[in-house]
Amino acid sequence: FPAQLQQESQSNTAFENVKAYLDKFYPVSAQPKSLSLEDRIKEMQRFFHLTITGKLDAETEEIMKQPRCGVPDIAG
Amino acid sequence: YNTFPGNPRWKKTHLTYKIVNYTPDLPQKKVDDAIRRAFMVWSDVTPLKFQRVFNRHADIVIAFARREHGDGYPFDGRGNTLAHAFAPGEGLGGDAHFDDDERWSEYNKEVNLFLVAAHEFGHSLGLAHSNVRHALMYPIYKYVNPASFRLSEDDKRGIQKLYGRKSS
Repeated sequence: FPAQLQQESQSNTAFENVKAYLDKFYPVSAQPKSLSLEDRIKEMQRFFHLTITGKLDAETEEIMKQPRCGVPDIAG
Repeated sequence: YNTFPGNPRWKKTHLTYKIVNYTPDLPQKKVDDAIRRAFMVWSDVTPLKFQRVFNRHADIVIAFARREHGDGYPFDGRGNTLAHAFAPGEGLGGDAHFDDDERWSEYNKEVNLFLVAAHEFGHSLGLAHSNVRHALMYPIYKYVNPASFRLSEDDKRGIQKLYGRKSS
């Protein structure tokens, strides 16, 4: 159904963006391999002193959009 | 503050830097000046001294580049990632790269070269990202007036842990 497809596609894009951000700034090589996406979001939220939800909430999304340095926050 | 794993740092206090190219956004003299002042942020509080060199090897190589630029860490166009730098070491170690898809500025609130360069040179000297919001080494760009810029205590403690204090 077209409307639903669009929603799914937006959600996939958001997922890909979050994953790309975490891969770049919170690389898996610097953390235990078993960490889920939720755990990795929590790691980021902890670094930025955000409310730790493990979810892509508005506050977390806002941080991800801001201009920043390209060096990872967790050094691998 | 944070340092990189293994605490890499320069084993000497006299460091050289080289600017290999320029952004078209600013006159070359303004770039030279912003870079010089950015190094002073760190030399003001440590025994480190920075000397600019031309046409020879330098510890810290400074370049403006777009997208993929030969180090395996491509830039991403306007916004998001502004610059990156490498921890002290041979080869790429210490080098600082600035994304030339940004609009670099001297004074206004568009991406200020002095502020970003001072942050990147913190990496070049061995500081990783700090999670202290007002620290220079906080990873998110935030404009402050360069004329009244002051290094935070967090940054000062970090760099002095690596290199000691400036002797009076």
